[in-house]
Amino acid sequence: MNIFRFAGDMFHLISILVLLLKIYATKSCSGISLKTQELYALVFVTRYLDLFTDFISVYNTVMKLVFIGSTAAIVWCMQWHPVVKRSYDRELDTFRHYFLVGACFVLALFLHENFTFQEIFWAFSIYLEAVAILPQLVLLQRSGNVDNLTGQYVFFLGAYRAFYILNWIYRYFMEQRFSRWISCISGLVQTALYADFFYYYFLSWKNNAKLHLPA
Amino acid sequence: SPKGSSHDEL
Repeated sequence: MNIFRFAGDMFHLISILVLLLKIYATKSCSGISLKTQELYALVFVTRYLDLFTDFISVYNTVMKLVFIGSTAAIVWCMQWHPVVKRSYDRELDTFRHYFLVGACFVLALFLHENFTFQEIFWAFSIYLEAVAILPQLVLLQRSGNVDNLTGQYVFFLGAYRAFYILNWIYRYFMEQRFSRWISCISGLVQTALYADFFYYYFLSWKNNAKLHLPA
Repeated sequence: SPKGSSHDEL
């Protein structure tokens, strides 16, 4: 464990909690893509299949449970909470995310570390996390609605990616056996897509700021 | 002892 990875994990966790709290506090999920949140839930479930078979550390186990729990809570809130679900942009959140699931699974069948059930699902979850932001990006381009996508959420998401890249650089130089190519390359693709999301976030935020200029 | 899973990252 190094400080970059720990910070990355903390920022990732905070970004999810910020989103969950925002949805719960405002009882609204307008502007949030349920499909992206469903993909994140699938990422965590398929990545942590070893939750009950491999014990790495208390921190590792607790964080896995918290990631699965908090993302599941967001999906539940957006789909079943009587008040929140009414504000879901169902007609705008139309990205066919099943294609992403299928494509990532096929890729994992070809590109993985070992051809075992657990390893293929692990690689699948790494690829899926990289593209999971797409439905949210498309929804943001269509709606320009950043009401629930707070600046903090975007900041923590960016910090998570930045610190994880620092973590890989650190591990590359510090550990003789660097076998994280799948995580690393997929993580770079993910960070590029996040940068695109941040760009559209900034445009939407700027436009909204202009719209609300004092008359 | 914890299995040396190469996937110790979250």
